[in-house]
Amino acid sequence: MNFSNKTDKEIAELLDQYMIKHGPVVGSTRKLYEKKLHEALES
Amino acid sequence: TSQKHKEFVAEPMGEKAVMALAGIGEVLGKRLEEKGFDKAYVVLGQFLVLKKDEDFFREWLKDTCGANAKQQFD
Amino acid sequence: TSQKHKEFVAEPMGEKAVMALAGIGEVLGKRLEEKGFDKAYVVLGQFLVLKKDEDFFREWLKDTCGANAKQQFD
Repeated sequence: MNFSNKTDKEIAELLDQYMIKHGPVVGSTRKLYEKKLHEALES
Repeated sequence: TSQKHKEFVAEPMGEKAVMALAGIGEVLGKRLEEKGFDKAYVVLGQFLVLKKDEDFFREWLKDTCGANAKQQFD
Repeated sequence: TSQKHKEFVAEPMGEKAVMALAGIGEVLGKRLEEKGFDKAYVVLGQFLVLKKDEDFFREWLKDTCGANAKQQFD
């Protein structure tokens, strides 16, 4: 899944959907959270 | 600075809610909370990551919760 | 904690370079600087924006500058 075209809000919603606790999705945290989503999708 | 800011800086920030910040009332606080900025220290973190650049920070505040010039200044 | 960390916390962080942080030497410091984290306070900001979550912060350090477990711990 390619997250780069998703908004920060959509990323945050996906993190909630996969029950990944997280802080704000901002420029400096987005890459880490996208990685966590990839891991959740793979598992 | 406002009375609210004086109270805020009078003690360690700790786990204070975002609404404890001067200029951040109910409406702006809710919007910030929705985006994950529920505590004052998270907003501080964003300010530091923006390298304490006031213009960037004001713009970020405006984009994130619609803070107007006065609220940004506070 | 290491001597380096003791020195670091002995005075206000101010504008200290990122290499003043315990665990961050020349190599890691350079990589962090290249990504804009040139001052210790910017790395603190990142920790705060990650809501002081140690696991996320360690992972971010590893992804950002290749810090190994010991360096992350420091």
